[in-house]
Amino acid sequence: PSMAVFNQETLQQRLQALIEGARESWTYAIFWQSSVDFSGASLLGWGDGYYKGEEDKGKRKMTPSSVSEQEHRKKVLRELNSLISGTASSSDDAVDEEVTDTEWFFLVSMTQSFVNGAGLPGQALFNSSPVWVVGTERLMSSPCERARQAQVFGLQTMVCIPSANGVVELGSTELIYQSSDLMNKVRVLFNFNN
Amino acid sequence: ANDFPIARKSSLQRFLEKRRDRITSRSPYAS
Repeated sequence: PSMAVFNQETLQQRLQALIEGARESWTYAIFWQSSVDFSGASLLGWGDGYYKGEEDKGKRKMTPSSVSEQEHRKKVLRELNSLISGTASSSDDAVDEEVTDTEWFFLVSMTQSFVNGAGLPGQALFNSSPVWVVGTERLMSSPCERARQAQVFGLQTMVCIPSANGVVELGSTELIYQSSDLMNKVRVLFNFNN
Repeated sequence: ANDFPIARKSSLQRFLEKRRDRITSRSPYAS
């Protein structure tokens, strides 16, 4: 009956449960963890993430302009793979597969953080209120850089729901309209007692 | 890649492993 304890292992399981148990097709879920920096300002940084991917993965045609972008992504992925494996180079064929837009967006997210009130996650935390942005037009015209970036990488829905210790963000390449069911699930799954 | 935060390594590792699994399972040579 007690509330869950916050730790990395349960965090991953909760993100997975949220996505895999949803009726809607979410592409990824991220938990932005709240903390305080050296100056005393509150900050939202990467807590953990779960990437599921989208249904039409791999069907997108490459345009000439995206070939150089793909080379760049593959190069970064090779380097990151080496960082993880501890070897200078990798013979892993998977690294040389096309890095999709949403994979890249998720990967770049790992390096991001938001000061209080900034970006969609910061806004959700600052106002203690969920932010639900649906549709290319609304993402594109958002004052938040992250929402505009999401649209560029093919996402059509972006949701940020504040919870204890941080903000849960979900993104999808499909149009998903506001659901109280999802918000209730976040409240249950991310109501940590510490 | 050199600027990648060390604190995110476990998330990165999980992402890369799952990506490898997804790609392998799509392969026509996958058993």
